[in-house]
Amino acid sequence: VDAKSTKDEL
Amino acid sequence: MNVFRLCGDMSHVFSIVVLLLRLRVAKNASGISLRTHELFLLVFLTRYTDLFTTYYSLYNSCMKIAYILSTASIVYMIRLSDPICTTYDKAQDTFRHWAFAVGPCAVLATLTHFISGEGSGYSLFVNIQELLWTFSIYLESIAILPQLILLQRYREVENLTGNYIFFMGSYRALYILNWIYRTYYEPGYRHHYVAYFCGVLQTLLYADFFYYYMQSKRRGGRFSLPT
Repeated sequence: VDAKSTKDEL
Repeated sequence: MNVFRLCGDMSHVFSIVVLLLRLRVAKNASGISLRTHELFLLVFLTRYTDLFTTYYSLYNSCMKIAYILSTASIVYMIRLSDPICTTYDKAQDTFRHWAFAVGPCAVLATLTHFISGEGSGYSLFVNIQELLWTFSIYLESIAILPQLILLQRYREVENLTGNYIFFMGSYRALYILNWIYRTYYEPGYRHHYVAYFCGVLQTLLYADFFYYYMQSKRRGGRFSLPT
């Protein structure tokens, strides 16, 4: 699963 | 973490605090849509399944838990807590959120998940998690609709309810600036176009509200929506 994308946001 | 995202998150937190205070202090839920908050609770529960699988930062984990708990307590108060629940006007809160929000978002999420091939090569569990994440992005973009429709019915908007919606709208608008910033200054930043599309849609849904909100603030008078 990719970090550094909108997935590390809320 | 950049200044736009931080301000966006703070705006989001602030909107929730404003609403919690309004419910607790005024002990009144009139003009507030339970359906919107049930949708937000579903958004948080489906998006933050990564609480158990991926650790990003203490800040992220705490905020995720705070969003889930605060939204759950808003839903609890409007549904069950006496005397607040007796002031909730169920007859006015009529947006068919299952048929027109949850259902279509589930279909769209499934379609984009499979068309994009996003989950190929991952385990079934990760696929479900990714699917739920996409679903939550779609659902968040329209979760405010029951509240906006309820507002149209009442026309006279209470100050705190108006502030709540204003900060809720500002949050996603600030996130758009955050995405632009990250695109320029963060090498290796991966784009999720579904999230961008939904973020813009979500902000646009507030545009009309923003306009009347600003006008009423400038006049310093009462806030009412046109017919």
